[in-house]
Amino acid sequence: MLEARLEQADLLKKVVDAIKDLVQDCNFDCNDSGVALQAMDNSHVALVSMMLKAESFSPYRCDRNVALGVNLTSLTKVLRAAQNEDILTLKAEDAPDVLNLVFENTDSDRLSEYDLKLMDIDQEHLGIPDTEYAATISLPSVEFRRICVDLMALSESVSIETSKDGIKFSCAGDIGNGAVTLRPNTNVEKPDQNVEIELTEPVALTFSLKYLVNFCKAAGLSKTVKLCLSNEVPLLVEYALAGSSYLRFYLAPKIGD
Amino acid sequence: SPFQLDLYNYFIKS
Repeated sequence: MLEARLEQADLLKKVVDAIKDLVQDCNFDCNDSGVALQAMDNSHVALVSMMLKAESFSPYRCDRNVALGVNLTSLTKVLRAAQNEDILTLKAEDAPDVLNLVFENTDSDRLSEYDLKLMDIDQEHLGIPDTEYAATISLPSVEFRRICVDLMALSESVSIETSKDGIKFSCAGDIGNGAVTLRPNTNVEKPDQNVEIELTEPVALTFSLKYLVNFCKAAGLSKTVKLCLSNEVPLLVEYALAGSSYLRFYLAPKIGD
Repeated sequence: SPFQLDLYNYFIKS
């Protein structure tokens, strides 16, 4: 059986909220190392890869590998019943029809229990190759969100160019052009505000802003976001979570003009 | 406008 207890329901609520508009039905693959989810959006432009490591739960028990086929819209309805600070426990049998969710509020001695019906999801297993990225940029997640939202007001696409001097986001639209450049910046007192650039070669790629703005829903999960780029490969947008867990998004580039 | 590539091509089916 599976039994996984999260100190705060908030984590799962935010993860599901960040991915539910990209992917609808997906398997939560549970094994002794944790709970993983990998799903591509219908248009094959974006891929979500979530890993909640066993260390993120306390306790965590998973006797047999189990795939929990979940409709995220339905899961969202159930999670709405959980307060952010509630203790959340996920439970499932070895061959489950339902996922049992328990929300505990220790202050008010309230215990809520929900059973979510599971579905059989025949999901293609895709391997993500290990990639040595030419550029890795770490920046505040709210800054990244702001840039994407601001540029989307002008255009559907953004060009991202990295050099050792900085990272430039630029777009061209019907009403005009826009560009935001961030230079490497270290703030000892507020490391969350740092912009760090590691570069082995300059990169220039174009992406759909609609997807990037969608990924930015995860900004509440982590103060910083990591962008990994190489020419002609998908962008990796990573939000690191506590306990070496993560929420990653991959986005296929656009080519040509 | 630029052409959107398909992510499917990048990932190995296992």
